[in-house]
Amino acid sequence: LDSKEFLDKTIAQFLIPSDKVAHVQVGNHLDHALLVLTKTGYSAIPVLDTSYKLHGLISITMIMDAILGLERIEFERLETMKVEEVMNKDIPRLLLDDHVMKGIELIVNHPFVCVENENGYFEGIFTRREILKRLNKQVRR
Amino acid sequence: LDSKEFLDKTIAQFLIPSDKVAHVQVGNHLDHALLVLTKTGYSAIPVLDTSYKLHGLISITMIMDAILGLERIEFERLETMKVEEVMNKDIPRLLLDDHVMKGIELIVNHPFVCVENENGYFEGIFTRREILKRLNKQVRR
Ligand SMILES: Nc1ncnc2c1ncn2[C@@H]1O[C@@H]2COP(=O)(O)O[C@H]3[C@@H](O)[C@H](n4cnc5c(N)ncnc54)O[C@@H]3COP(=O)(O)O[C@H]2[C@H]1O
Ligand SMILES: Nc1ncnc2c1ncn2[C@@H]1O[C@@H]2COP(=O)(O)O[C@H]3[C@@H](O)[C@H](n4cnc5c(N)ncnc54)O[C@@H]3COP(=O)(O)O[C@H]2[C@H]1O
Repeated sequence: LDSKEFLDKTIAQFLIPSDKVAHVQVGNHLDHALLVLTKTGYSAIPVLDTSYKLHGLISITMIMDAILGLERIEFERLETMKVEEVMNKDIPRLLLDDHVMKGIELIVNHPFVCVENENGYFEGIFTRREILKRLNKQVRR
Repeated sequence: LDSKEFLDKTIAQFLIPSDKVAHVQVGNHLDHALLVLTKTGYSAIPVLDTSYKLHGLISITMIMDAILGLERIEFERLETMKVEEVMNKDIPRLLLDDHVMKGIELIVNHPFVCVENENGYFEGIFTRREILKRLNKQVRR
């Protein structure tokens, strides 16, 4: 395998830019987030604020977990609970000029990792697919 | 990168065995599948029949899509619709002695691929994480 494909590159060269990434706002209600997740088909997406700063991730599983009561599914909570009450704030983050090796280590346990700039503004995401696409090309040679 | 890590191995050497894989049955109702998906935290899981043959995959997104009506979420359908009406039957499959390169090509676009034997009985799953774990080890050397 040719190691140059991975070893002298930065996160920026693998980035899915923010304008292509579905996201929701911290202040949205859960019903809006559920609609965006269901319609886009993504299992988890970033949560930003109005100034485009990254706050966490929300997934369909987190929303279902939040409304699953002991007796029944409490669907009315979809209209009252907000994304910021349910999202995961403890997420790994990458910078654009981080070495790709740092990204590869993080995607072992995360389907994707959010990328931000030094001021915390959202730049896009680094995904498992972008790495696997290049590994597949390498292995075929 | 040392290509031996990938190039002379079979799918069996990367397998998550079936006894460790959460699954549901074709005849289960959607409410049962939603509970298994939410409680295990997996976004998608295999669908088997009572004789352990593989029929497809079901995801939380597929279930939400099935009950999302024009006006409101039709939650009563969770108790009436069955997994087999909603699951994705058109899925890639691998055999235990397939070359790992065939698996790597498939996981570029699929988070995991189900593995079955020649008679169609479910053996386990081949996941992106198992490949990325080894790639990460390689890249660190
Ligand atoms: N509309 C689509 N078109 C083509 N392929 C699709 C697709 N939706 C899903 N996939 C495939 O399924 C994989 C898992 O998607 P999932 O939504 O679970 O997990 C996704 C999702 O949570 C997030 N993601 C990816 N692209 C996104 C985007 N444009 N906006 C928001 N989140 C995204 O990153 C995770 C990993 O993405 P990755 O590309 O590695 O892996 C994706 C991709 O290979
Ligand atoms: N309980 C847990 N413990 C540790 N890590 C966890 C975890 N649940 C999820 N993850 C991490 O998140 C990734 C995506 O999980 P997801 O459920 O979207 O997507 C999963 C899920 O749909 C399925 N899957 C994995 N293990 C499974 C199992 N034991 N039973 C059923 N389905 C499984 O394969 C997909 C890819 O799995 P992969 O391991 O590559 O990637 C997993 C893993 O890195």
